[in-house]
Amino acid sequence: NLTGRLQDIFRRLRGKGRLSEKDIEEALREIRQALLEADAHYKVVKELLNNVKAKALQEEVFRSVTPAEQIIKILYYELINILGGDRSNINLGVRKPGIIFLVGLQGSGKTTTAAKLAYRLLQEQRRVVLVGADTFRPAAGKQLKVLGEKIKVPVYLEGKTPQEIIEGAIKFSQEKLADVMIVDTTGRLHIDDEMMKELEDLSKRFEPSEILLVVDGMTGQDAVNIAEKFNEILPITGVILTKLDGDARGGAALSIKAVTGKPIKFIGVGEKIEDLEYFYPDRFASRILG
Amino acid sequence: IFSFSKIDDDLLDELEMELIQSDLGLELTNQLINEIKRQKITSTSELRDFMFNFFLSIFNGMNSQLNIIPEKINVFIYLGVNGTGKTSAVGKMAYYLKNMGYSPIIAAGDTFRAAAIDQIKLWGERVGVDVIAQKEGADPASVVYNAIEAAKARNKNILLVDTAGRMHTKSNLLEELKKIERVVEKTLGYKASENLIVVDATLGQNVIKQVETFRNAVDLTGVILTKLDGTAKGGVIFNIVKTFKIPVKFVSIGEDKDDFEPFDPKEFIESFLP
Ligand SMILES: Nc1nc2c(ncn2[C@@H]2O[C@H](COP(=O)(O)OP(=O)(O)OP(=O)(O)O)[C@@H](O)[C@H]2O)c(=O)[nH]1
Ligand SMILES: Nc1nc2c(ncn2[C@@H]2O[C@H](COP(=O)(O)OP(=O)(O)OP(=O)(O)O)[C@@H](O)[C@H]2O)c(=O)[nH]1
Ligand SMILES: [Mg+2]
Ligand SMILES: [Mg+2]
Repeated sequence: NLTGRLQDIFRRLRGKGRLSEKDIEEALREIRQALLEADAHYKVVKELLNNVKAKALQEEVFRSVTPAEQIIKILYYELINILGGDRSNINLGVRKPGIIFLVGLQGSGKTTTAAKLAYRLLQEQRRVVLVGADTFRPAAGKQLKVLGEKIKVPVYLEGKTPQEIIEGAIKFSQEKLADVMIVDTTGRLHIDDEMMKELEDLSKRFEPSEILLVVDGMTGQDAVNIAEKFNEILPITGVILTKLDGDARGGAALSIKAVTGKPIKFIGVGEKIEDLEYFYPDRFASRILG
Repeated sequence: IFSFSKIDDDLLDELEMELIQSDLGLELTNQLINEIKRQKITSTSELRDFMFNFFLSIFNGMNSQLNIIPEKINVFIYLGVNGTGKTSAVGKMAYYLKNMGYSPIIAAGDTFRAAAIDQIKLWGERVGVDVIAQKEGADPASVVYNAIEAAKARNKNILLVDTAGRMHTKSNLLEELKKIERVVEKTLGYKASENLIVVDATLGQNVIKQVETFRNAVDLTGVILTKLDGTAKGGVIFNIVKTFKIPVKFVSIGEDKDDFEPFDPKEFIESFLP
């Protein structure tokens, strides 16, 4: 693992005599490799390493008797600093029903996550309505309906356009005295101006208390482009990173948080309805470092 | 990059950044940059040609033609992790093959995910290809068996099998794939002609682990690279082809039935270069 590799580096460097400032460089290169392999963005890694280096020099790591451990500690601190502070919650706002939009690229896991989020809110004693506002993907409505039936949450699908569907869903939710409605939307590219405008209009019209960007946890360098664009056009309030039950290191988390500042609220860890966990920065920092 | 006036460290730093940001990965990026330095290239047009050839050589000897045995039923199996575009690829490829003069038929092999059968049936209707399905929760191997029988009865020569998305880290799900392969071989007397892993161009270095693991479970014959219409460059594909020698056969560049074309390495490299 990374700690082991850094220990080997310092052991070898010390074998040549006293450590110096420039010996830090080799350790930094090793860390850079680990982070890029984990899919953290090039520019985010560069800035992170500059901070690590500055701290390492300031703390005179090269004089330490355990330089590897000390650098790892600094690195950890910097990672957790970026990944975010306390656990965030779901903000339902003041109106009833509170409205949550799930948005993101094609196949990122929005529909599945909508149902998972509904299930979680149910367990927190909320009355939930699921809204299928994806009018494009074949059988999208059916997919949400089947998931909703599993957890006994009503699924609203009536209407020809997303706007119609959401309007009808609000009336329906108010009749049902629902606390919150979770809106599943069509997967779209951040560079599809027309589709992004559609979301922008929906967001202005309905003023959801949460707009959650759902991103595939295995996403590579493109995570920055996706997050930046969505965050620029919409008032994104948080991020959900999915499919982290595989062995992807999830460096996209670092990139997205660094570039948008928006909190990662949950992670998806499987295909079952219970497979949604709160995001813990320290646990995730270990994961990224492998 | 190629508007720089000379090849110096600034340019090479910029180039390294562009390549890594294209998901080429650190190893191949370093290899290319080192070769550029070793060659002592002086002009940027020379640089572009050198890079082009570096990437093109990775595809040397790769045959991206489909394996289609004439006069027999050919089974193509589509597999990969969740959400990469498998079901859409099955629909688009059925359309492509039909236009090529073949008689495709589809097996709704994802019996697990909500509305997966509905989704592939709608694709079948859209492109005018029969879909053989059972109920949600059925054994995918049994659906494939039925589909082969239907192919024989209806005189179809290519059976496209959609499968459920699965994490390569779940061994029971890999076993399910192996079972599908065995049923094909047992029923037809020969193996599937194509095992196509559907890879999403927005995914990063983990794709390498995915290909490696799936390849250990089934004999992969090709890659379908999807979602190239986004901003992701799909650079991880160079590592995959170089390491595993699996050809890229098709690319998907959108959500319509005709956003699908045979892979052309030169075209791909042209749009990949900075
Ligand atoms: N293993 C795993 N699979 C997941 C997770 N979240 C979603 N999936 C799967 O990923 C695939 C895509 O999920 P969807 O919910 O259909 O994704 P989507 O964003 O709604 O897709 P579009 O509507 O087409 O944009 C499905 O096979 C899901 O079961 C997760 O956390 N882990
Ligand atoms: N932009 C774009 N979207 C695509 C492309 N290929 C597929 N999609 C979309 O990606 C989403 C997922 O596609 P599916 O075909 O359901 O993916 P899948 O691999 O079958 O998903 P699971 O069966 O849930 O694992 C859908 O919204 C598709 O329309 C592509 O080339 N470009
Ligand atoms: Mg969906
Ligand atoms: Mg599918």
